[in-house]
Amino acid sequence: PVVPDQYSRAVDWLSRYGYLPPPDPRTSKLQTKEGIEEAIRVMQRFGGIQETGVIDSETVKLMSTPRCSLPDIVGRMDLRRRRRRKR
Amino acid sequence: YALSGLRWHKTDLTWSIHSYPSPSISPSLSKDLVNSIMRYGFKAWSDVAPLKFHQLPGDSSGGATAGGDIRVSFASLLHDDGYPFDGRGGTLAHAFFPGRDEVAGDTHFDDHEIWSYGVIKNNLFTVAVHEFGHALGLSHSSSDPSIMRPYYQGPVGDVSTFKLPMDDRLAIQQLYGVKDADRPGVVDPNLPRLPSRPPPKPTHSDPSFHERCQGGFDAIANIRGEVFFFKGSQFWRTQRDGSLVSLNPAQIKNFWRGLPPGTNKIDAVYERKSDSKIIFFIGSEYWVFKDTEAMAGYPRPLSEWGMRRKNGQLVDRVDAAFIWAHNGKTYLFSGGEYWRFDESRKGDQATRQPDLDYPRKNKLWEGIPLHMDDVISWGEGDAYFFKDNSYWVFMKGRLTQDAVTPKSIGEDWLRCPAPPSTSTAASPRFPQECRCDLKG
Repeated sequence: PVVPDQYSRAVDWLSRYGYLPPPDPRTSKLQTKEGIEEAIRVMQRFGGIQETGVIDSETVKLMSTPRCSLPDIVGRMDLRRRRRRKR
Repeated sequence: YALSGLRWHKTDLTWSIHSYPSPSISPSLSKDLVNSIMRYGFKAWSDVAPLKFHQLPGDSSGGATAGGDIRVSFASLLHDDGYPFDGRGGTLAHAFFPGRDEVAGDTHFDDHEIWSYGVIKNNLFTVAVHEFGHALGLSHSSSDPSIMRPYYQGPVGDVSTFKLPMDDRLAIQQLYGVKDADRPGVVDPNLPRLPSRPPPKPTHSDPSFHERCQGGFDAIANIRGEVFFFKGSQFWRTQRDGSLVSLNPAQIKNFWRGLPPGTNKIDAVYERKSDSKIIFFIGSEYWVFKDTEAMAGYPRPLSEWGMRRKNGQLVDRVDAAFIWAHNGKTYLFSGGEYWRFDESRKGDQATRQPDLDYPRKNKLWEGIPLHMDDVISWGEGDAYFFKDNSYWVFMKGRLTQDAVTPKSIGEDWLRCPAPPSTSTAASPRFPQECRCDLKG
C-alpha cells in the first residue's frame, strides 16, 4: 500500500512533469481521484511500464529514476483552456 | 516523437561552454574532455540534419548575451533560471527550447551529479545529446529507442560512431530537413579523438582517501537525516542532499563527547525514534547520547537489552543496529542473528526485552552477507545493508531485493572514483557461484 507521503510526492511529481495541471492557488482546486488515476496511466504509458492507474512499485521506481527536468507533457493546461473557450 | 513547436530559423548555430563540472565531484572529466564530448553531442544531430555548430569561447563571467545560441553550463540548486536543480539524483539536466528569449537554447547540467565519460554514473555524452535535442526544439518522446526519452538510460556506446535512433532522426528532420539524403557529414578534422576508454583515475597519495574509499566501516548510521560512516577513531558524514561534508575524516572524540579516551572502534549506532537520542554500541556496553554529549550514567551493560541466543547465552556485542522505517521497530544484529525491539514507549527504561520469536537468522534477508557492517533506513524508508565497500537495498518493508547486485558505498556515498572494471563479483552468500549480467 502507498503511504500518504508517497502519494503526495507522486502527485507532486505528476504535476511537475506535466501529467497533472499545476495546483492553482486562486481556486484551491483539488485533483479528482479519476484525474490522478488517468495521469498515472498516461505516465505509465509514456514510461513504457504496465498501465495500472495506481502507484505501484514499478511506478515508484520509474518516478525515482534520474531524468531530465523538462516536463513530458507540454501545454496540457493551454489545451484545456482552449477546449473550454471553444465550448 | 514530439516537437515543442519551436525551432531555430537558421541552420548555423553557435555554442559555448560557460562552466565545467566541479573536479571534486566529477574528477574523471577534464575541460578538454568536456569540450570534446559536447562537440560529439552536437555532431549526433548535425549528422542527420543540415545543421552546423560553431563553438565560441566561453564567458566565465556569465555575461548575459555572450556565448552564442546555445550556452552550456554546469550549475547546482538555484541557478537563476527559475528551474532549480535538486542535488544528486533526481533531475540531471535541462535545456531551453529555441526562440528569441535570452535563455533560448541554454543547456544546464546539474553540477551535483557525478558526470563521467564511462559506463559508471551519469554518462555526460548521453545526457548532452538529449539536452541538445531540447535546445534544437524536440520534446520528450515515449518511443523506445529514442535519445529523447525523459529517463536516463545509461551510456549509448562508442561516442564517435553514435547514430541517433530513427525516432530522433525523423524528429530533427521534421524541423530542419534531411541532410544530403541522410548521409553522415564529412568528418570534421577538428574533432578530437576521444579516448576509447574513460581516462585513468587520478592517483591519490592521501591516506584518508584509501580509508574512505576502501570501505569496511565499523558502523554506519542515519542520524537526523545524515549518514555517518565510522571507521577506527574517525568518521565521515554525508548530508541529506548526498554531499560529503568533507573528504577528510573527523575525529570521533572531537564530535561525540563522552566516549572513553582511546575509543578506536564503534560496533553500531542508531538514532532512537521515540526521543531522537543516539545509541552507541561498543563491545559489551552501550551509551546513550543527547545530541553529541553522552548522558550521565553511561556506559551500561549490553545485557540490559535481554538479547539471548537460542542456547540461552547472552549476546556480548552488536554488529549492526537500525530502525526499520516501515514498522518503526528497532533491529539489533549479532553473530548472524537479529532481535527486534519495540521502543515506542520505553524511553530510557533500562531493562528491555526483545519481541517474542527472536532471534531470527540474518539469512531471512535474501542476498546479503550474513555478517554485515551495519544497516540504515534511508530514502523512502528502504533498508540499506552495508558490508565492506558494498551495499544492498531492500525496498520498504521487504525482505527480498529487486536486484541482488550490490552497489558501491565509495562511489555512491563518499565521492570515490569507480574501481576499474573487473569480472562480475561472486554472490556474497554463495562465493562459488557465478552471476551473469545482461551482457554475460
